[in-house]
Amino acid sequence: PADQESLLSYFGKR
Amino acid sequence: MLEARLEQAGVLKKVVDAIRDLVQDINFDCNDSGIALQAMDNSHVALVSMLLKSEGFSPYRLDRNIALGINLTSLTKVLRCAQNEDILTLKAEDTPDTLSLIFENAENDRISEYELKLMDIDQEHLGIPETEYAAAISMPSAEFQRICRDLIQLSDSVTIEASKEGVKFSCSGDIGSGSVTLRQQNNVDKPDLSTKIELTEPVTLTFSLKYLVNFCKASALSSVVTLSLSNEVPLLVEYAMGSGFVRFYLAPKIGE
Repeated sequence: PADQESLLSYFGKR
Repeated sequence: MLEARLEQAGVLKKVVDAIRDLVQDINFDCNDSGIALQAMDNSHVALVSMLLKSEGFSPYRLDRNIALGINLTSLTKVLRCAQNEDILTLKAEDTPDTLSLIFENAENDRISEYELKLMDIDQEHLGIPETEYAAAISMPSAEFQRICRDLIQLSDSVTIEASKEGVKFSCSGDIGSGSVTLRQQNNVDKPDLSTKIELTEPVTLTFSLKYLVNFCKASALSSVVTLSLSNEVPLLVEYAMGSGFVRFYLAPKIGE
């Protein structure tokens, strides 16, 4: 099955 | 202080209904642009970003920027006390402990006043980079909702494939597989029923259907939804309102 990515790897904390 | 008057309480009710299963405790950030929120779900897979523009309120008065920390389950309870057609006024002090919600009927002979206790919510804000998406698909929101609800019966995830021929939603699970392909078409009489694809390069991405079905609760906000995709970046699902938007971002699934 495909792995679910986290949004944190795309959007940086401001 | 904040004083923001919305012609139709139904707008806020629909916004809250659209997001309350995804996020629970949120800040309404009130500034000159309007009332905004950004929040991630607990698993950090999906993010909701909402803006009710100040132009959508009449009047919209704000002395200084404030954050209203709200539990959406509690807000839902109070909003249930409003009719969709009621005029809604939000009021808060500069350092508020409570949010006042005033509902007036159109005939102006009933005024309901509620106070909602606010919370201190320490929310991390994410920087969402400006993205030129490889594909932008606008389609009827009811159609997108139907596709997601149909495909989740067969599988946990859907592969969205955008090409110049159209957009294909496909899935595969224990009982079999299925797909729905939409071709680009322009409905002159009813533009909201058109399917439009803007494409700079073909895109194929896989997403969790559970989240997409959840996003579709925003379908009541707009008859059109826009899906923006680029390879290896989160999907953007946008419901535009007359004076604002609800946007959802969903991280893709990777690997097989």
